[in-house]
Amino acid sequence: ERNTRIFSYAIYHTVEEIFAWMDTFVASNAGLVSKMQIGTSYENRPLYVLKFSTGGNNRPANWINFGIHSREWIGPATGLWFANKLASEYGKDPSVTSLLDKMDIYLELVTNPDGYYFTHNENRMWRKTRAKYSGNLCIGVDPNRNFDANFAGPGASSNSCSETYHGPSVNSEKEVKAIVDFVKGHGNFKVFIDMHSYSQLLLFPYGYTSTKAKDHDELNALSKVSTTALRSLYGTPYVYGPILTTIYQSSGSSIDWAYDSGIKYAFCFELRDTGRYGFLLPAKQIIPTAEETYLGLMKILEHARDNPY
Amino acid sequence: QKTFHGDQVLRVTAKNEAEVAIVRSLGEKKHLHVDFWSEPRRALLPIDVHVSGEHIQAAKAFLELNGLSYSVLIEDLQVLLEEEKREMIASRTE
Repeated sequence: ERNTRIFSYAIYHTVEEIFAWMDTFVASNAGLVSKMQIGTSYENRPLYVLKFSTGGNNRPANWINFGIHSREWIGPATGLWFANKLASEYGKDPSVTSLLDKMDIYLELVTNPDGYYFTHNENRMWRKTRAKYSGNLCIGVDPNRNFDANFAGPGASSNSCSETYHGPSVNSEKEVKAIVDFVKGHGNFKVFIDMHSYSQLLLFPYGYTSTKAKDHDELNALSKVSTTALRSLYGTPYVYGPILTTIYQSSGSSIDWAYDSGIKYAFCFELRDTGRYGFLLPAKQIIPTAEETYLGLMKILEHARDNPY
Repeated sequence: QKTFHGDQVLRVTAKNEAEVAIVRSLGEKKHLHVDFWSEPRRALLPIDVHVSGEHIQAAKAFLELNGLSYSVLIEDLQVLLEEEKREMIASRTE
């Protein structure tokens, strides 16, 4: 795509198209957006992150990754729209401007590029990474069971053929290790959000234990504010709460790891829909989903901006 | 490229924890190769399960035998996939 203004945010794109869009987007927003590579995937694809920054050194920062489960196409599609929205609102919208004047934002738009490529070319329903391990009957690991948060505990499978296979060891997946190393190396992330679909949920720690997070009350109240804002646009109902009590037990999840690593505002979104289309959300719902999600996301980012810790 | 002709996604609503456990046991029947799009969690929460066309009758029979009610969420997965593909090709051409 030669121009981000003629790029269609209302359709799903291949990984190659998204990577090409990133270059155009960065070039169109020089001084605000830059592209970083934080690693490579199992099949040697680059793991790119878009950095939104108005200057400063190692500012407090927000992390959002999209599409760690490759078949959830609405994730990257929402991420592209969100990136464009941030860039176009900076300098116009007071809240976005104030946010970016104080904090940096890092977006990993295609968190599992091998899986995403595979969903476009081989198997639309693929969810995991594409890593092969000797002795395993099946290919791939659930990257959202591979983080260091009660790794291999209840709510993750030791069977390589399972959709929730935790992998041979913690951070075994290059896609996961790249995030862990980058976030740890940065050291000043205040928000960590993992975008998934579907089922319209906003979740926070913990997934591996029924023990309440020490910030439970604040996270719960913030979830209410976020989901209320999200719902205000199209009436999309969201349920919120800790992962374990709201959906099910899951060990090794990204946001549990982030929270235990000291990032208080750790959330996981499950975007539309309620199950009519599941992972095959029609493209005509991309923009409405992105628009409503933007409202919910902004409430979390604004809260982090206004409540430094 | 893997195709999904005749595959369906069923929505099961378990009335109690015992029924949730029955649905979960469906996932343990390896020969059925079911894929939970939405995991069995708690009673009254919808459970979405993708079953291949080859095994759909067996999966439905299992649910009916155990007195579980379900509806068909996606009648034919491949139809949706083809629609998705058509849209992408059309948009790219445009």
